Amino acid sequence: TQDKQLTDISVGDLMISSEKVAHVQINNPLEHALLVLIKSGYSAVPVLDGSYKLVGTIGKTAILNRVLGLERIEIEKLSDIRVHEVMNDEIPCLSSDDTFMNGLNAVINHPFVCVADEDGYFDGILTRRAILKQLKRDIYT
Amino acid sequence: TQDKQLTDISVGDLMISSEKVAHVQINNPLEHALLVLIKSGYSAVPVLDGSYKLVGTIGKTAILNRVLGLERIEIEKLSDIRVHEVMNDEIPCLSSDDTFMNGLNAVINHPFVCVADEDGYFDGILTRRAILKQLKRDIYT
Ligand SMILES: Nc1ncnc2c1ncn2[C@@H]1O[C@@H]2COP(=O)(O)O[C@H]3[C@@H](O)[C@H](n4cnc5c(N)ncnc54)O[C@@H]3COP(=O)(O)O[C@H]2[C@H]1O
Ligand SMILES: Nc1ncnc2c1ncn2[C@@H]1O[C@@H]2COP(=O)(O)O[C@H]3[C@@H](O)[C@H](n4cnc5c(N)ncnc54)O[C@@H]3COP(=O)(O)O[C@H]2[C@H]1O
Repeated sequence: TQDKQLTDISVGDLMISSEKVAHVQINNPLEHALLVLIKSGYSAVPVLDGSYKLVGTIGKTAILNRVLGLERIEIEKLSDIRVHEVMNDEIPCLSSDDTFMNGLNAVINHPFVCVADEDGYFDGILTRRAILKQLKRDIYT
Repeated sequence: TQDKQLTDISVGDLMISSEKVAHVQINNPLEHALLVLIKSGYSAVPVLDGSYKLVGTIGKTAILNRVLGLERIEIEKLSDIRVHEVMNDEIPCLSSDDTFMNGLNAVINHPFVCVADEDGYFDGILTRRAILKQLKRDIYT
C-alpha cells in the first residue's frame, strides 16, 4: 500500500486479519472478558458466536459499569453475568472490498470497526491507526 | 477550519481545550481515578499536579493491572494506591502552535496527545477524531 492511490486501497488491504485479533465468545462470563481486556491492554474487542460470526463488541467501560454498585465496585458479580448481557450489538460493520473512504468515514467515530463477509463471518478489524498511517503516506508522496 | 489548507491549521485550532477535558490529580487514590474513567467512559485521561501542570496520563488498563492478583482482582486495594504510582509519565506532548502534520504524526500511535505551554501548564488534548475529521474535509474539498 506504499505507492497506491487512496482510491485503489480497499479495507481488506489495511485491516488486521481475524487470527491476529483478540476476541471473546458470546457466552463467556464477564470475568473472562475483563481478563482478556486487561492482559491484551485493549479498550474493547469483538464478540463472536460459536460459529465465528460477528455479534458485537465489548469494552472495559461497559463491564465495569455493570458491576458498579452504590457503595463500591461489586467485582464478585463478574462470574455470574455473561458477555451477551453487556455487549454492544449495534455496531457498524465493513466488508473487505469496501473503499478507503468508507473505512475513513467509519473510524471517525469509532477506534476500530469490524469487518465481516456477506454471511456475517468475522474477517478482521480496521483500526484508526491503519487509516492514519496510510493518510500520512498519502500526504508525503 | 472548514476552508483552511492543512498547512494553515495549528494544533490549537483542533484541540479540546482544558476546561472540557476530564482529568485527575497526581495524589488522588486509584479508586477516584477509576470512577472518573468509568463515569466519563474514557479509556485514559491526563494527570495534573496541584498547580495545573501536566505530569502524565492514566488509563483503565494500568489501574486494573495494578490490582490484578493471582486468584482475583483485588479491588479493595484501589483506595491504598495513588495515581502517581501507576500513571504513565513518559508521554508525548504538543504545543498549541504546532503544525497539523506534527499533530497527525503524534496521534498515529496514541488515541490522544496532551497539549501544554512552554511552562508545562495544561492547555488541552488533541484527539485522533479531530485529526480524522479534518483529513476527511481536506479530501472532499
Ligand atoms: N499492544 C499494543 N501495541 C501497540 N500499540 C497499541 C497496543 N495496544 C494499543 N495500542 C495503541 O493504542 C491505541 C488504542 O488502543 P485501544 O486498546 O484503546 O483501542 C484498540 C483496540 O480496542 C482495538 N484493537 C487494535 N488491535 C487489536 C487486536 N489485535 N485485537 C483486538 N482488538 C484490537 O482497536 C482499537 C484501535 O486500535 P489502534 O491500533 O488504532 O490504536 C491503538 C494503538 O495505537
Ligand atoms: N463521551 C463520548 N461522546 C462521544 N464519543 C465518544 C465519547 N467517549 C468516547 N467517544 C468516542 O470513542 C473514541 C475513543 O474514546 P476513548 O475513551 O477510548 O479515548 C479517548 C479518551 O481517552 C480521550 N478523550 C477524548 N475526549 C476527552 C475529554 N473530553 N476528556 C478527557 N479525555 C478525553 O481521548 C481519546 C480519543 O478521543 P477521540 O474523540 O479521538 O475518540 C473517541 C470518540 O470517537
